[in-house]
Amino acid sequence: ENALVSGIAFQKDQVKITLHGVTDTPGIAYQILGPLSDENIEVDVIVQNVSVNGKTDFTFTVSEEDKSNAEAVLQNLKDVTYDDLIIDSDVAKVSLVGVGMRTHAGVASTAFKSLSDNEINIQMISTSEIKITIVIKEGALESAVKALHSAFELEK
Amino acid sequence: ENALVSGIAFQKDQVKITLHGVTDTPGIAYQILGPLSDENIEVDVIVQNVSVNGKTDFTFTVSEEDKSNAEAVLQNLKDVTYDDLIIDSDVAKVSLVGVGMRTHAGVASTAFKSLSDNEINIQMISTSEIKITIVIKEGALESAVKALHSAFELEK
Ligand SMILES: C[C@@H](O)[C@H](N)C(=O)O
Ligand SMILES: C[C@@H](O)[C@H](N)C(=O)O
Repeated sequence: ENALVSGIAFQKDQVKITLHGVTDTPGIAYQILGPLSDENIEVDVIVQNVSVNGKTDFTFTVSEEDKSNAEAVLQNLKDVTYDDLIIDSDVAKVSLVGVGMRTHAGVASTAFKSLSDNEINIQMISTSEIKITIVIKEGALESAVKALHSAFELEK
Repeated sequence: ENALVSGIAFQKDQVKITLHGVTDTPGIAYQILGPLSDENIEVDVIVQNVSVNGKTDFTFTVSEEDKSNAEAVLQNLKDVTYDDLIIDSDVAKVSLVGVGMRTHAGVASTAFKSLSDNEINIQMISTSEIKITIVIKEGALESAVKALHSAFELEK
């Protein structure tokens, strides 16, 4: 397993923004991201899961610096309605970087096991072939990084 | 924008599996992924968004080949309860690959605009710094790839 994970990256200065209850119709993702991009707000992780009953949640992270700017943009969106705008600054992002993650569900399960053993709750998950990104409570960052380093036998 | 996106990858043979309504407590992600990994089931995109009222949805993709195996594993999970198991084979995965996506929310917004202009609904989104992955209906794959190629002026 170790050869697969080459490193662990993390970022504290993250703010998680969720548009809860957007309608799942073509164009909504653009109508959220377009105005943010027009304001040069750097959006990092974007996660949207499948809709249930025609609505879904659209979550992304921005830096602390862009937080109030992003909030202003989202409160003035034209063609997008949502049930709730949830902004949470008490988060950190942790990424496991490697190669060939996809062929090894074992990497993800090893990572999730080490967090579980340390009672760390995973708030968001976003993966690609070469990277697993999770969002957790900021206060859990240090123990999460420690747990993952030891699970994958990486140098600190 | 174009210099940022170096290519578009896609995969038809994907099955989207959603555990709707899992409890958002430490260990649940491991208790879902662990048994799948024990069965050597290759899990590709994993997406989980923030919970609302203590529950969230956990979605991932597997190949058609692993579909029935994965279904059997999920129906026998020990410590995980969920409201619904939703399996959808009518999906395809499209990924935009590039560098420095994060600093350019414009890349994501350009991609989402081109899909919106072609009335293509985005079912799932998962991004990292160098890749945007979306899941759409399988029938929309050809027009999505065409739309994205022209939005980023890539050779077919
Ligand atoms: C929710 C949002 O992703 C919508 N499905 C869209 O295509 O834009
Ligand atoms: C839902 C699941 O991700 C849970 N929060 C966990 O930490 O495992």
